[in-house]
Amino acid sequence: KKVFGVIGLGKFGFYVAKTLAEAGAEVIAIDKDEDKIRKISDLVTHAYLADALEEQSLEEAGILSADTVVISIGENIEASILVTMLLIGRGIKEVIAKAVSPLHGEVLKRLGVARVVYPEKEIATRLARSLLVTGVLEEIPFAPGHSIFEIKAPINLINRTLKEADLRRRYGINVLAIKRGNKVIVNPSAEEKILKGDVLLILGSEESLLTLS
Amino acid sequence: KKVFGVIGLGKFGFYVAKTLAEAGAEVIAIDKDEDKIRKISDLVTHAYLADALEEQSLEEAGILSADTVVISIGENIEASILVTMLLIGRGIKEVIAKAVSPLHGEVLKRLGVARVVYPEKEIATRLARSLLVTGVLEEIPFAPGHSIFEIKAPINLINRTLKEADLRRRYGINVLAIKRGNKVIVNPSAEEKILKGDVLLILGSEESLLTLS
Ligand SMILES: Nc1ncnc2c1ncn2[C@@H]1O[C@H](COP(=O)(O)OP(=O)(O)OP(=O)(O)O)[C@@H](O)[C@H]1O
Ligand SMILES: Nc1ncnc2c1ncn2[C@@H]1O[C@H](COP(=O)(O)OP(=O)(O)OP(=O)(O)O)[C@@H](O)[C@H]1O
Repeated sequence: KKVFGVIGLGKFGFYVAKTLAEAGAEVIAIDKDEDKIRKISDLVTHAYLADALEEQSLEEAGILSADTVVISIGENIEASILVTMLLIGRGIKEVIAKAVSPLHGEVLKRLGVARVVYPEKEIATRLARSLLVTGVLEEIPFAPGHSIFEIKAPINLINRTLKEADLRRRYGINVLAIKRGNKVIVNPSAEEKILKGDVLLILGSEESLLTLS
Repeated sequence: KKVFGVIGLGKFGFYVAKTLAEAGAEVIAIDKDEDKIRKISDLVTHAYLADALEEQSLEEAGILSADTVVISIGENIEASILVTMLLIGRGIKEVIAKAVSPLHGEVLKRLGVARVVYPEKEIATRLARSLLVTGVLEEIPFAPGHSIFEIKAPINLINRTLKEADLRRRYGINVLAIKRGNKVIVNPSAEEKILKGDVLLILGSEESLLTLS
């Protein structure tokens, strides 16, 4: 059974630990702040009050035999980098680290972390992009020029079936789901009608979206 | 032309302002920290050193006539709430605020913000979910029980066409794209073959993913 470690229980580390633990995973959480440890101790397998820079403490916590460790130490870049080095040097197979700046992230990459995460930047750019296009509630980019968009049903498509709207052929748009009130129709059939108030989850290029609206 | 305001230039606010500005939008940025203002001043339309709690300063910055304002004040919950109240009271049509805790977010909602954002929590839960299922590189939930998954091509599907794999009928899985090296085939045709090393972007239920792997 896979063992996860989480070092640093700011908002990011806390929710990583909580989500893993709620799914039944074994989680070892470490932080030097007593309140943070108290907050998480009921949720995870083991919560240790410790300075992650002290290898002995990491040993005692059992985190050095974890399969995956997530490091989320924010303001103290030095500690983030040194703890990362410690774990990688001790052979942790998968180290994932949160970075607070591109330079910080670059250092972590070069030390050999499997993944560098920039939570604020990711959500910020997603929010900003959804603000730039009216009617787009959400944009999740996944390839250059292509995204998954959540859009309000365009006026000209209301009361037409997906077959009639013919979006794939006309615009290269794939309708993935229709949100209607609080139900979601995933992978809707061609006979499904688009109604007023529907939110469409579509896959397409940014140009196709502009052509549509 | 739409005017955006961003108050609070921590990592989240900074990248919201930067992304909007890079897309050509008019952005007014406010922060009380000189270094933050200096960092952003070349990127945005107007950058003002000011305490957002001083209504006079907000007036002079022109932010009270913005269409959308994003408030990203972190540690100081009181300031975040009071600035939000100020903007909503002055009739800003769309206020979006970053929250540092569920309770904080609930207050902001009740004041009337259009959207409350929890960047660290969102990315943390996404990361944790992708760590729980081997082979899942990314999971983007969009409806109860359904997500968009990025998965390594399952061994049993290698060298089969999408038509042969018959994923939609057999598992209710819709293959949205195939990432191969650094190219991405969006909305692939039925004749497309799945090759070793491919990353599939699929839409389906969590059960369908488990059945597949
Ligand atoms: N050497 C260390 N050993 C253990 N824990 C540490 C160490 N240094 C910092 N931490 C812990 O890391 C946690 C996260 O750090 P910090 O709050 O600076 O990050 P943050 O980026 O603001 O967090 P978030 O944005 O995720 O809320 C804190 O709870 C802090 O106590
Ligand atoms: N009253 C205020 N007026 C203007 N700016 C403010 C005020 N209070 C705080 N700020 C600014 O808000 C910014 C963000 O606050 P803070 O750094 O606490 O948030 P954060 O949650 O750690 O940021 P992030 O996670 O986005 O990096 C800071 O740059 C700070 O100077």
